[in-house]
Amino acid sequence: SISVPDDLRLPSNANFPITQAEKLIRELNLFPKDAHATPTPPSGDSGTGPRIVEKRFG
Amino acid sequence: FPDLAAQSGIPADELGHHAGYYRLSHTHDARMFYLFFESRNSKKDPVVIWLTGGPGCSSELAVFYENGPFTIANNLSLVWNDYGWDKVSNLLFVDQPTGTGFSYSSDKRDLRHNENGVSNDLYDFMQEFFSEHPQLAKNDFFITGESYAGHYIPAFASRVHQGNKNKEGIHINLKGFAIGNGLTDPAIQYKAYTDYALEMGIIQESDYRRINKYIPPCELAINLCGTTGSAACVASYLVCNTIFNSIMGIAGKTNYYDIRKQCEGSLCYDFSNMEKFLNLKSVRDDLGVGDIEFISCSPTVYQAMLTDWMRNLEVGIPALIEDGINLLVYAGEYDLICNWLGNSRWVHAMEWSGQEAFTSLPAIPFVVDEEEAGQLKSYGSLSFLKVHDAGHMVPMDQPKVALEMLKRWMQGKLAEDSPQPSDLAADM
Repeated sequence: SISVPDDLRLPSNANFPITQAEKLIRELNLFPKDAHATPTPPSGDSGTGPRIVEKRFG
Repeated sequence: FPDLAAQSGIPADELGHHAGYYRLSHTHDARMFYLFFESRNSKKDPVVIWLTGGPGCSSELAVFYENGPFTIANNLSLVWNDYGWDKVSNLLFVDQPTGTGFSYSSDKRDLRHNENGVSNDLYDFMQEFFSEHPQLAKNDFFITGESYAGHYIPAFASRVHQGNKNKEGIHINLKGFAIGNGLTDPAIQYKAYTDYALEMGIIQESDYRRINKYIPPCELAINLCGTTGSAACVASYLVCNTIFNSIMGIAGKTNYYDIRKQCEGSLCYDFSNMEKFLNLKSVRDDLGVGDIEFISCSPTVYQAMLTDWMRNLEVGIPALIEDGINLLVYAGEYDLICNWLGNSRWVHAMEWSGQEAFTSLPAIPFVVDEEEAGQLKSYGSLSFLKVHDAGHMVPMDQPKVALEMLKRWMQGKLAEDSPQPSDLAADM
């Protein structure tokens, strides 16, 4: 048996977020279900040309 | 925004408001959306970039509810903000990391998981921005933001400083960085939750003793996470958030961003006007965002950054302030989640050449309009301000004070009455 110092001993009713942890562990290896669908780039954005496209708005 | 131009009395084409996309270097297909508001005062004013936290919350939240040039009325018209930070700066709002607000990528690999990725993206963006606006490149540059940006800001400031030292690209005239109600040093800030909650009457003494039992395992887990961990950092996130969740279990529907209020909706505030406004076709056309879906706070980005949450970002700060780059840490006094006590503690615990002098200084009143608006400590490059009568979003709750704070800080006049290193040296 391992001796646990008193200041590291948790209350008997310690309640860690097990459900949250399980959810996260499942999600971290998968892309989350609520991810965006592949977006459509704004018109005129072909992925080539200048890196910055800026417009002045009124 | 034609209504706005009519109100201002300035023709719309003279307002100098810009929206853009930056195609990120070092990504597969990522685009970063930004808004740029030229100063209402002078093009020679400093360039200020504001980073919203989350992680994954859009910068438009700050534009419309905090320090942007205008706010949204219930009828979805825009109203000038008399205390917008564009009154004293050329102001940039960036939707970052990728997946936030209007920023997007068609490739899932472009999601960012740590401050390395975030700060490199921001640095690359600034290089491109200054290429596009060379007349601004010589202006002073300040990095500001709030909440989880307490992580982004030191990382980005370090990246800029390193880029300057290595003579990479365009020199960026970095003068300072300011963190508002931020999360920077989790080990210290998570320990402060129970002290703050007890002090503010959110929990009782017996709750305090019980919840404090989670502090040692939280500290242990954070140590295992360190500054570069991954799985251990997620574990520490879960363990340490038990402290916060236990407090909220007692606080009920209290708004953890402002304990004087009740939490309304998923973000604790009603931001629905902004969502409606940004989905108007006329606005989307004006901003050039096409059909990109706007998300106020993205759960995808939040989850992608979970390994980053408990990392200590204080470690890079001493090197910056030793090199004369100014740091302002400020906090509204009624915020629980990134409370002033935890922020004050990490600022005081930070090891740098001025630490002893800073800690021994008494706080002085920060006065705006002949009224005490906060309590200030300032020494050398470091300042800490506790802001009265404000929660997590200081520029929303105290717009005039926040603008005055920014203005004085950028001018080096935040604490004109405080002793400075040269004064103390003279005394010795």
